[in-house]
Amino acid sequence: SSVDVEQELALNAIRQVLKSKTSYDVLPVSFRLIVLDTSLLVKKALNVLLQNSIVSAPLWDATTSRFAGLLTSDDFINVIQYCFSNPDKFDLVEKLQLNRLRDIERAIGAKPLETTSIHPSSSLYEACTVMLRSKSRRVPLIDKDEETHREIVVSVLTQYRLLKFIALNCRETHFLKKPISELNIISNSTVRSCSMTTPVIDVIQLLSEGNISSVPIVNENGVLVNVYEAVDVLGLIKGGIYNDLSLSVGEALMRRSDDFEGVYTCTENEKLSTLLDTIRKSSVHRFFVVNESGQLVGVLSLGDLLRYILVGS
Amino acid sequence: SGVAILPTSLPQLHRANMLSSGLLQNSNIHPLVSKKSKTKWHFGIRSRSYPLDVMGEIYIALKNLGAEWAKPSEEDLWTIRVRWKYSGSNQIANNEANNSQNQNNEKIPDLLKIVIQLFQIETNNYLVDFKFDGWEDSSGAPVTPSDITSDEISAFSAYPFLHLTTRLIMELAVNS
Amino acid sequence: LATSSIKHNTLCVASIVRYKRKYVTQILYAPL
Repeated sequence: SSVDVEQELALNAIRQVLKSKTSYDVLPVSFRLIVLDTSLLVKKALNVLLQNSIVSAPLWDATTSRFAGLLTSDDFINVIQYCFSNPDKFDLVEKLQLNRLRDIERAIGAKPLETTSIHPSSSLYEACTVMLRSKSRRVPLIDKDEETHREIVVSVLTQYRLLKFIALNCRETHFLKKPISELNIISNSTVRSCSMTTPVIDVIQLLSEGNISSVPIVNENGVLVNVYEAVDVLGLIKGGIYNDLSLSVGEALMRRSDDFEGVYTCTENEKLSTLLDTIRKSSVHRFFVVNESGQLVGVLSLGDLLRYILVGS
Repeated sequence: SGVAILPTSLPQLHRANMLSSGLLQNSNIHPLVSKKSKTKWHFGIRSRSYPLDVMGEIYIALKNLGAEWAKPSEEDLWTIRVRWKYSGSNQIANNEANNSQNQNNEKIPDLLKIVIQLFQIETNNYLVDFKFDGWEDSSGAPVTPSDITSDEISAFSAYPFLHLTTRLIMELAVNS
Repeated sequence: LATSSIKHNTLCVASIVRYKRKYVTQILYAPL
């Protein structure tokens, strides 16, 4: 049909843009980059993230004068799981430095976060490809100082920033009119959900084992009522209540600050053009697909959207 | 469009629902503060001490940190030209090769230069300003940028400079 | 060099650097 043809032509045009633009092009003319020295305490680093309303930051190892990977919510999830399995080591977290997080990762047998990076002058298409492979869903842009050949962390690209760039710069997104139910990109069979009374530690285990960044909360009729996100863990640690692991996920969500924008939902008839327009206007983390009764049908992550734009269904 | 925000996911509504549904066992859980105090930035570091004392403290801190400095000229006692052996570069050298050269046989300069200058803002109010002043190589070899196009002339990493200034500020804070 | 007051025993320094044709405010947080 003409909608199919338009969709395919639009996708090809968008892919051309991604191949012709570089990661450097996505950077604003003026921006800030917050970097944490690896000798900082995890607790202090958490204060810095919350104070600056960010959920991740690159690490700088001053002893080697090199980029030392990214601090992400996965690291905080590892710390909580470590405390849960070593209750006697609870006070260790008080003195834990950022450069010990890899030891915590190994202690709980978590899959290490790879620190694949790319050069700012590489294409956006390559950035998307690297990002879709990375567990952290973001990719650092690293260049070298031309005098000292030391690494420079120029910025960190996220899936959201890339999709927003596409929504802002590719007019072809208006022609993506096929309903998402026909694109085979909604995760529905594998969606793990929980109830409001599920212990928050069980939800955190789900996030970690499933390598997912959110767990939907449904009521007894399967209606979506809220979502626990990996970034919510930062508020849990900040409040020092991660040791009270009888806490329900509903109680843990009481920590959310009032500037949380809410969970975005859509139906199976939604078009990519509308979803990208929403991303252009709001800081969306993902879309939960619900039916007319509000019951959970599936989830559409930013990675799913990016993968479809890159390689199709 | 069918895109919507789930009303029950808004923090205020969630808290109201939790309270009304009786699911709340632990009642002293408060939301994270959403009003973040914006970081207030200053140039350099401020001081109300006597100017010569400030300079003395800086020289002592530099000495404690193993930095070296050029003898100040008579007409400019309030500027210190510092040279600092940057340990990170040795580490890079060890990582990438033995004689502080990386795979492309490029010299990794290891002496970071900083200019520290005391300014008077108003009576009894002084400002110590720190400026990055390039690199030198301890072997005395000139540090010449590799042949790069003019477009990339400014791929510059501030982190060694930022790291050393934190070390100096810590030394001054601890000493004072 | 820009500095911000020491909070929670954490130092925060920054400098604005030109990267090609764009401007990065590189901010470093380090323990006091």
